[in-house]
Order: sequence, then structure tokens, then C-alpha cells
Amino acid sequence: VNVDLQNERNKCTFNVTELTNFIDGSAEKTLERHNREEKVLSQGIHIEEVPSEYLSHKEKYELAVKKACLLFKLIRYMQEEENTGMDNYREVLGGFLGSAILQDGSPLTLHYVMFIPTLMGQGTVEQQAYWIGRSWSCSIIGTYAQTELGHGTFIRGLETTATYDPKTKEFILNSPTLTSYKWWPGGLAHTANFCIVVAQLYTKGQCHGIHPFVVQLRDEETHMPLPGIKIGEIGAKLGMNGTNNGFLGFENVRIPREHMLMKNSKVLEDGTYVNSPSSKLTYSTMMFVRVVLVNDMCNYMAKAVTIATRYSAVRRQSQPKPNEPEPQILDYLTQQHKLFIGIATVHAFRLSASWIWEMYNNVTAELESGDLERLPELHALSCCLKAVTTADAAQCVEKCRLSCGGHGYMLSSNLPLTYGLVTAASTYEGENTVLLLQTARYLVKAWQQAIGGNQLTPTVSYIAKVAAGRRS
Amino acid sequence: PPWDNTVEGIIDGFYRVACGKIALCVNNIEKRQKTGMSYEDAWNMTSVQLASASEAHCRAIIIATYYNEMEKRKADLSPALRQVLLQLVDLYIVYWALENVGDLLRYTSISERDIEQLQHWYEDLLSKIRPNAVGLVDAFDIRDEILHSALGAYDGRVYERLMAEALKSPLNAEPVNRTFHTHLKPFMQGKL
Repeated sequence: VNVDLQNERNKCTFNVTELTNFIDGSAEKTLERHNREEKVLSQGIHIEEVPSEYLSHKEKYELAVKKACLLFKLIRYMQEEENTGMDNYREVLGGFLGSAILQDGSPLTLHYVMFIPTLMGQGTVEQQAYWIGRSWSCSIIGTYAQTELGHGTFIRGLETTATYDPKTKEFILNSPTLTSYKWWPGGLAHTANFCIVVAQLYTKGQCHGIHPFVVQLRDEETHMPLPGIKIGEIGAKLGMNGTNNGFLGFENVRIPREHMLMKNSKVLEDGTYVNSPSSKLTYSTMMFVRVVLVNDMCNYMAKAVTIATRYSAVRRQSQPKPNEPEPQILDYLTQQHKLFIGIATVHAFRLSASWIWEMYNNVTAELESGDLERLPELHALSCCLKAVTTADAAQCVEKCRLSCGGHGYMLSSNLPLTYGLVTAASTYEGENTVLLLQTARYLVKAWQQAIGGNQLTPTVSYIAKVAAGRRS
Repeated sequence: PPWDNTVEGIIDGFYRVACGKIALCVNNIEKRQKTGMSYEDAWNMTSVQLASASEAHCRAIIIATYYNEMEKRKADLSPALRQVLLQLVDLYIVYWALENVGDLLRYTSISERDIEQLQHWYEDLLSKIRPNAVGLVDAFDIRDEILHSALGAYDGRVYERLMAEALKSPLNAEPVNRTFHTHLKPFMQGKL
């Protein structure tokens, strides 16, 4: 071990293991995590013959598919062996393990993060029974297609149509324009064979807004695109080049009526539309992902500050006092200013993530019993938290990169790749300014409610104090 | 109310900033509507302020949550660890106060002297955290295989690892690249 780094460890005033246990939740959880990491890493999936940064775009995808399949096979086996709920999946999807093995993103992530959760959240009991078993066993691989080439966060503007034909009891999917092509979904291009497609529902000549449909994209044996399905990859990106983002168009693609996810709204056999209790329920998958994202940001930042802080203890620079050795760069206050806020932010976001995760679970439990009261509050909160945490995380990783000087610019520092992953999160699941404005809409309404003397939900209750002063 | 230069005071200040910004946005939208502008146009004209209000709301929530959640958990920690983690809470909150000094001046009664004290507090916190910096990141407990970085490995052998990674470049597999013969040499000899 480098002498300077060892000296730093010798002078630490607290028990490092105690803090690790605190971060993990308990000593048992740390041990579980260690065992999980050992099991996964001992398989050698992360070892590369040629560093992936020197591969072509196509080779990178092929390597990502190979690694993702091996990794998820292993995780599935561990899941069955330990019967531990979602912990292993969460660790692989957003945690340290996943990003260690699939350094530039995974083509299977959306299968677990969006396809399965949407089936769970928006399918009827019968639909869940039909689809979820096949999805868990990966007999089918799914993704989630909402965004279109011409429309992003404004989902009411989506153009893909699903028109019900009562004669055949089928929906007919169409992409009427170039701008209606689905654009972005991870795994869509060459990996998934099924997809949840969000489309404008038409029945009896009337449009009923956007609804989710399960659509088969590729033959289960040959993997060839099915008739009427136009599918491909969108091309190289700033980062996440292993995620296999795709485009998708439809030309009179017919799917059975049962493939519309009908937990909230329904289309009966004769084409009668039965309305959902709240149009906001369609947003639940996006909220789930935004909540998960906050936790992912902690992991990326923890990696970046670990790299930059250890490097700053080893690296020496300048000679401020004559006849004295060059100081460690960690001794410069400007370096501390760059790094320590990153360390604090990891803890701040981790605690905020666990707080909003608990809130998410409470609100979704309330939804099950038909109580929608706190849904707008959770939506507003998940929007702004996603925007602020991803922006702060990107800034933190970039600061860490800069704090390592020229060496931070090397891909072998892993800081550029980490920046690519973090800055991608600022873009997907809603562009940050748009998300902030969605929260603002809720805040303005809250203000108006407060002025009217109405009671506010907990996270905006502070507004009532000031509004009360204004009213008086 | 008078400014309270404590962590609790700063959290309260952040809530006041968020509230003040929301109020101002509502006022501006209403004012614009009174001039005959539609609600949608008034909203768009105010959207820079609205995004800023939303961010202020989120900052207030994050710092308050960080503080409250740590308060709930601190009794379970040893005195040595508690001290370091509370220093980090203070650092985070004071950092964001200094980053938002303009907003605090506008919406609260913070003074120039309070800001100067915050700056000293922040610098003092950096110095206090300095001896534990490596311990704090070691506690994230990220294995080398996962960190995947020549600069951040646990043993700190940065320069050896950088060189080992450099040698993996495919260009280093042969002493002379074929482009020397196809382009570089003819170019240097004026024969290209």
C-alpha cells in the first residue's frame, strides 16, 4: 500500500467498519453484500480480454449482452437460493456490482426496471399471472416504449395509435408519422422480443388518451422482427453505449384485446371504454424509476469521490514552503472544497433516497385501496428530486474528474465513463427543466390552496405559514 | 424574523427562500395576466423563476431530510463516528447556504456578518474533516474490481496502474504502426 495512503488510514479517528455498517443498514447487511459481491465477482464475468473501450460499437453491444445474460443468470440463481426479495436485483441494476460488470450500461436493465414493474403496477391479476412468470424467468425479454422521436415528457402529445377492432377483438397499432416512431428505450433495438408500448387508444371512433399495451416485437425462436414492426438501434451516444437504445414503428400491427394493460382503464369486448379513476395512474412507472434513480446517483458519486480522494492523498504537487516536500494535494483547501461536499452529498442523497422510497411504498399502498390523495405530491417530489440529484451528481463527478487533473481525463481513471452514466440520468426519464416545471405547477397550486386556507400535504406544509401571513 | 446562524436556522432560511420564490412567481403570473396576457403565456414568461422556485423547494427538502434522518439515527452511533457524520451534515448545509447567498439575502434577514461567519465555519469544517477523508471514502467499501480505476485502487499504486493500463492500448502491440509506411513516411518525404 502507498505510504501516504496508509498514513491517512492510520490517523482516521473513527471505526471505518462501523460507518460501512451504518451505510448498509447493519453489520448483517454488509456481510450479505460482501457475500453477494464475492459470488458474482468470483465468476470472472467482469474480466475482459481486451478493455471494452478499445472495442467497436457493435462489439461493445455483443459484449454487453454476453455479460448481462451471465450476470442475470447468476443473480436469478442467487435469488432462488436465498429467497431475498429484490435486493440482489437492485444491487445489480443500480448498485456497484452492475456498473462494475456492465460499465457502459446493460441492455437488460429496462426488462427489470420498467417492463416487469409496469406489468405489476398496471396489469390485472390475470395479466400479471400470464406475463410476470415468463418475464421473471426471462423466457421473454421486455422493454418499455413511451417516448417518441417527436415527443418526450409531454406524453399527451404521443402519436402512436391503438385502434380497437370489435370484429376481431384486436387492437391495431400504427405509427402515423415519422415523429411517432418510438425512440430511446434501452434494449429495444436488438435485445427485447416484447415491449410495453404507450399509445393513444381509439375505440368506437373516439380517442381516450394514452394507454399501455404489451406488444410482441420479434419471433420467439428466430428473433426476426414480426410483420409490421420496424425496429433498429438509434446510434452511438455520449455514454451508455451498451444499453442498446432503439427505435420502433408500427404498420397495422394487430394484438389481442387482452394485451392492453387493464388494471386502471378497460376496453370491453364490444369496444366500450371504462374509465380509470385517475389519469395520473399512468405515470406510476415513471415515478418508480425516478425514485430508484436517486439511489443510483449515490452509488456513482461514492465511486467518484473514492477515486478522487484516494488519488488526492497519493498525488503531491508544488512547493509552497521552500525546503519542504511537496504537499499532498488533499492538503490544499481548494481540493477539500471540491471533494468533501461530494462525500457529504452521498450521505445526504442516500438518506433522502430511503426517505422517498418509504414514501413511495406508502403512497402505492394507498393507491391499492383507491386513495389517490398523495399521488400528486409524490409525483411533484419525485420530479424535482430526480432533477436536482442527477444534476448535482453530474457536477460532483465532473468536479472529481477535474480534481484529478490530466489523469482524471484518462478512461482508466473510470471518471469519464462514470460521468457518461450520470449525465445520461439528467436526460432520461424527463429532461430536468421540464421536471422542475412540473414540480412548480404543484407548488403554485399548493400556494393557492394555502391562500384559500386549505390544509396542505406534509412536504409543502411550510408554504402555509408564509401564506397565512400574506392572507392576514 | 431575525436570522439564526445555526443549522436549524439555515434550514428554516431555505424554506423561506422556497416560499418567497413561489410567492413571487404567483405574483408575477397574476401581474402579467392583469396586463392582458393569457395564463399560459404568463406561465412561460415566469418559467425561469418557476424552475428556480422548484429547485429551492427541493434543496430545502433535501437538507431538512438529511438533517432530520441523521438526528433520528445519531443515538445509535459511537461518539467518534457521530462527530464526523454530524460534521458532514453541517458541511453540506453550510455549503448550500453559501452557494445560495444571494437568495438568502433577498428572502431572509441574513447579514453580511452572518455570511462571513458561515464562510469561516465552512473552512473550519473542511479542516476538521481532512484527517478522516480517506477513512470516509474507505467506508463506502467499494472493491477494486467494482471501482475499476487506476487512480482509486485501495493500495494507492496509482502510477504503476496507469502505466499498466497504458500498455493495454492496441497501438502498443507493435513497435511500428502500418500507417508509417502508408502515409507518414511518404508524407515526410514529400511523396504523398
